[in-house]
Amino acid sequence: KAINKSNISQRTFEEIKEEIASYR
Amino acid sequence: DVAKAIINRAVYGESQNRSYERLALLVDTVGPRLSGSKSLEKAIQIMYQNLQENGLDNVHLEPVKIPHWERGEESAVILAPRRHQMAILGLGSSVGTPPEGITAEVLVVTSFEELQRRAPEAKGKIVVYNQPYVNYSTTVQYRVNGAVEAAKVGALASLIRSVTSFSIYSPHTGMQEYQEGVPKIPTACITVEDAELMSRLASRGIRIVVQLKMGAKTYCDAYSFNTVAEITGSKFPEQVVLVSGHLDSWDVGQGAMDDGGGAFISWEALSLIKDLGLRPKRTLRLVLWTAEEQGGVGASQYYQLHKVNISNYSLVMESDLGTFLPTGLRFTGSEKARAIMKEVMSLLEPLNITQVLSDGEATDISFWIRDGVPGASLQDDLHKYFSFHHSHGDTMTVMDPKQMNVAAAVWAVVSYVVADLEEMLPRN
Repeated sequence: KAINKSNISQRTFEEIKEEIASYR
Repeated sequence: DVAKAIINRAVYGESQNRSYERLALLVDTVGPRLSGSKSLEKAIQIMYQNLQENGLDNVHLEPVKIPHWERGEESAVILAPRRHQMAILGLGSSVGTPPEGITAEVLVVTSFEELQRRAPEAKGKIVVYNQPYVNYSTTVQYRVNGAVEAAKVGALASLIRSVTSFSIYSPHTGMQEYQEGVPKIPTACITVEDAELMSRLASRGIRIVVQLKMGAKTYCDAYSFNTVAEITGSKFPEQVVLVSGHLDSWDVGQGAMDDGGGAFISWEALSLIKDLGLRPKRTLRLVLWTAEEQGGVGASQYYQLHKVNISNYSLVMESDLGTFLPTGLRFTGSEKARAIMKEVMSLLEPLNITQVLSDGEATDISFWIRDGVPGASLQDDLHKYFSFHHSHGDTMTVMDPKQMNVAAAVWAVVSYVVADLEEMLPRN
């Protein structure tokens, strides 16, 4: 299976949640 | 407020009904677009021009080879116990009958198991499958394999109850497959009503004779194209979110629902994002597949050509289950990716469409999902979808502009946000 280059996430899920909320 | 801006523009603003109007113009102009047909290639050329005029980036056609089968004239008549002309639709890749047709007694079965049990009765007959509809993926096995299983027990042809959740005497077509070493016999779908009629007659011990004529013919493969357009990414242009639908259709109706809707809400997603002056960090790539109905033939060749960059695909999306009012997003991916998609779908609260369901697969993106790329498909009213699927009823009349607006909004928000996140979606 191929993995994407940035498969090792640099960010916590909370940070990703905040990022997505910014599109609201 | 990007999500709200996309929703407002698509559902309430000046882009309302654009995808519906664009689709109507295309399908009214070229009609159905069977693999290998001139109308499909005309549709591709029209879309190539449309996407360039829409000012999208990197608009190009990627050449592929696709099957070329033609239906010809076809008919089926019950000769005994009384004369009854049946509406039929031959199945894609089926062989034809001799010019005089095949006239034979019928054996009616309701399952492959019953056919096996009654195999000695099948020799020299036309097998009629009156299988009950369970759901599409379960029941479509009879359409795909009905001819081979009947031929294995010596049948001359097979007639298969249409794979549909609802029928008003509407035959449904679709692809079917032959097997190496098994005689190729003609195969067609009949209506639910006629399958049930013959089942009732047979249950009373009445002898049924049918005359089947099919002019179906397979030609050598034809040249075609996958149609591609982009909004090039501002920060990670080499990374991709792929959003797609297929341009080909069966040769019935207008192919408006399957899959004109999916193709045109995918185009609309890029148009909405462009209209709002947005440019996501990753490249948003629209692909309009060719020859999906023959088993993802165009998409398979695209995958072979582009899989070298598979690590750069964050999400692959195909809408091929209808664009009626969406009820959620089907998704396949890791748990962490699913949690992220749940957050993305929460942006669609204003439309009350926030569900993330399972099974994000669709024929044309299945190659990527099989090899680890997260995949998504649009969920809507499947009972309605399969009532019209592959039938003469697949026209603009079944499409609804307001529902398409909402579907386009969902598609645009999901594709844009995932394309603009700082990181790609995680994989297993």
